[in-house]
Amino acid sequence: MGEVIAVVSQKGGVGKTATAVNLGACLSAIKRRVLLVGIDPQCGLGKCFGISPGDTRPGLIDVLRDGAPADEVIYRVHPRLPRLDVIPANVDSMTEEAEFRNLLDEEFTNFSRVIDQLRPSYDFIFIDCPPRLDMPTKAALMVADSYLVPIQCEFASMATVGGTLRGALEVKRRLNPKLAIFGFLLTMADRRARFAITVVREVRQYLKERVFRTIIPRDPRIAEVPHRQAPVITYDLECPGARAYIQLAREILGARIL
Amino acid sequence: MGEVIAVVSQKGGVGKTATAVNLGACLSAIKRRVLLVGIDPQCGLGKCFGISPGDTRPGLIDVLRDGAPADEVIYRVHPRLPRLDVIPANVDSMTEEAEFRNLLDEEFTNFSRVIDQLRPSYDFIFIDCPPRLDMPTKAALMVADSYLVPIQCEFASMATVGGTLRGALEVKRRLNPKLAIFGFLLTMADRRARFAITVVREVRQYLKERVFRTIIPRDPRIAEVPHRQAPVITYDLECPGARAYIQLAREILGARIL
Ligand SMILES: Nc1ncnc2c1ncn2[C@@H]1O[C@H](COP(=O)(O)OP(=O)(O)OP(=O)(O)O)[C@@H](O)[C@H]1O
Ligand SMILES: Nc1ncnc2c1ncn2[C@@H]1O[C@H](COP(=O)(O)OP(=O)(O)OP(=O)(O)O)[C@@H](O)[C@H]1O
Ligand SMILES: [Mg+2]
Ligand SMILES: [Mg+2]
Repeated sequence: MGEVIAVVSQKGGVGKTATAVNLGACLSAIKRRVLLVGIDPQCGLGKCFGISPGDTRPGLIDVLRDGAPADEVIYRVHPRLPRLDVIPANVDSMTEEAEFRNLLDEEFTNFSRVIDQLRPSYDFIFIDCPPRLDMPTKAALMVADSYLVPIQCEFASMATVGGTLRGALEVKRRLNPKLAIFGFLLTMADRRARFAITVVREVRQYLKERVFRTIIPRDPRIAEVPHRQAPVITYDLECPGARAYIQLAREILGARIL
Repeated sequence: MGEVIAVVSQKGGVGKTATAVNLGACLSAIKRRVLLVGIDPQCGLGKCFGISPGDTRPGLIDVLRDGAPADEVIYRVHPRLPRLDVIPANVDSMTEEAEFRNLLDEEFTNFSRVIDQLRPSYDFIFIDCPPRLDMPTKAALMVADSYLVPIQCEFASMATVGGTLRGALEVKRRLNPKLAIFGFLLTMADRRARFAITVVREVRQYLKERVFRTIIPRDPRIAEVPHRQAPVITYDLECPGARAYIQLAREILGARIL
């Protein structure tokens, strides 16, 4: 049965979408079946695979609004990654964005039913969330088994971890008692910057073994993903970013087997 | 009379707070009176000056909720920048965050009255917004004369500019007809990455003269601001990031005089 993991952080630009896309791809390359679900109305996840809201292709909003069957919005996204599927949000405008948030709020049971139906077909289901903790992210935390928090190796991002943790614990206390920590992931570690070393040390002191051992370096090849519309391992297996996400996938699978 | 400028982008981590803090500081160093207002419940702006929500010091939420006088929440933040004032959001928890959004929604006239009272005392009032366009950002766009959109020199950020522009135009059409474009600012341009050159070219083709000529480079000295709790020009006037924000301030003042 698939584990449902919400990728969350109130801080913007810390690598939530990059992690969902690249970790998902690496896990699927190591024979796990992975589904990525986009609930960020910015549609960053879909855009990383060439699926844009302007396309006529349906997305999650069509499932929630019109009851479209889930398998009509599941896209197989890369020929060399047959075990990686994506459900884009495909929200097209400000009005649809507000409607989408309301649908996740008022029709939460619909969203949770769809996710539960999909669980048996996947080993991991990652939900890519926008940089906020209210709706739509709240719906992801309500339906998830656990949450993954990327922490950019910079002071600004480190300062917001407490807020994200408190917010997730509040959802756990009031709405989803099973919600556990999947892990904290240090991202965009810039070897040239002295402060990255300070941030890594302080985050490990504060969060201890809940922080993955693997650190994702800042690597321009990762930033090409939205342009190449494919995960980094499909165009560069050797770059530092790809190696790190592969190592992270192995670390996660290693921990799971035990 | 002060110009009120909302610093907005739905994309997270593109340099909204860094621009409000460092551009504000540079303008105040060139003899302009500048006020920075934080409405991001993450309190990133306040944290850049050592004002944390955990402090007992009041913030904007106290003005909106309890009618505290605005001058009780204005902080003079740096001895060498006497013309730079800050009003932090100082929102302390998830519940206060929801309350803050509601206050800006239901008591919008209160917020707009406070901003109007402050206008005569400043040349520029920058409102630092969270990475979203609904409340609280919507209130900033409703009260602002114009808006500044930082665009990180990466594909993911470029892909969201259309959405931010559409959202702002919708507020202009329905709620604030005077809302104009202050400008688009290219940030975190990484000289090493080939894609930065592509992004700069494409953004200039698409937005033309609405893009500032000045480009802010990626500079680790800028990322130290939340740790040093002061704008970059107070600790390094010569680094590429400080020079770029000084140049941007001159470009803005040059354009204004004409
Ligand atoms: N390891 C990395 N090295 C270099 N660039 C990266 C890395 N990870 C992500 N990026 C780039 O940094 C930017 C922010 O990453 P991303 O969009 O994944 O963050 P996010 O947390 O999803 O942002 P948002 O809060 O807007 O949803 C993007 O341009 C992305 O391509
Ligand atoms: N020119 C720059 N060079 C290097 N780092 C920068 C630059 N500008 C901002 N940063 C750093 O990048 C990160 C994101 O910047 P910042 O927090 O200002 O963005 P934001 O748009 O306000 O984010 P959010 O969407 O979370 O509000 C921070 O760690 C900041 O210190
Ligand atoms: Mg994202
Ligand atoms: Mg910010």
